[in-house]
Amino acid sequence: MNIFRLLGDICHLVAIIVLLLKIWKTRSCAGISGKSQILFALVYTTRYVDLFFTYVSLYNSVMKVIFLASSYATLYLIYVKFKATYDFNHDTFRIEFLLIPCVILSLLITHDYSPVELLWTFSIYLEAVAILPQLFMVSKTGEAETITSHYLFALGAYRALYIVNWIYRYYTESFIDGIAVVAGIIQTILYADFFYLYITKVLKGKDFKLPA
Amino acid sequence: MGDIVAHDEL
Repeated sequence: MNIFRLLGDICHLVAIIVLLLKIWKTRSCAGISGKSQILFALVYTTRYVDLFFTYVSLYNSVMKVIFLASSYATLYLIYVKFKATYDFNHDTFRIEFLLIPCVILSLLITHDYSPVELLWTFSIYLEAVAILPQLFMVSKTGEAETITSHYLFALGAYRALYIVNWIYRYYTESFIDGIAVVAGIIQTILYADFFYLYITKVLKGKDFKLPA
Repeated sequence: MGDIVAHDEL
């Protein structure tokens, strides 16, 4: 564990809490892509099946349980409790276009052909693109609530900090996981446009609106 | 496919 990874995990946690609080406080999931949240729940479920097989540390296990529980809580809020506020008309990204390539890619490029490893690989590839339905929704409506943009920023910053952590680990431990690194870089690049607008607009107190 | 990597990250 190094400071970059810890900061990354904290950003990840903050993102999830911000999203849950936003939905809970406003009693609405307007502007939130339920499809991205389904994909994230799938990411955590397939990655953290190792909770039953490998123990890394108490920190790891607790965080995994939090990520799993919060992702299903988010789905419950969107699809059950505040279903009436769910903006399904704008949440039209076809997730099979992400799921099928991720399944194929995880069968082609993996560290090992064991069920748990294949699920882990799939979860890494899927996480890289899971935000696309949300970004698609923002681009469709042309705007995002400020709190939603904070959520997206924290979620994007998390993987960007992991990249710094991987560079650090490469030099200090000679540790490198090619699959996670390449997927993590792609994941971060997908947020690049958003980061730019967030920094130039939201941090200056303006609304998050895409240029017309 | 390369070495098996221990997944100690989240």
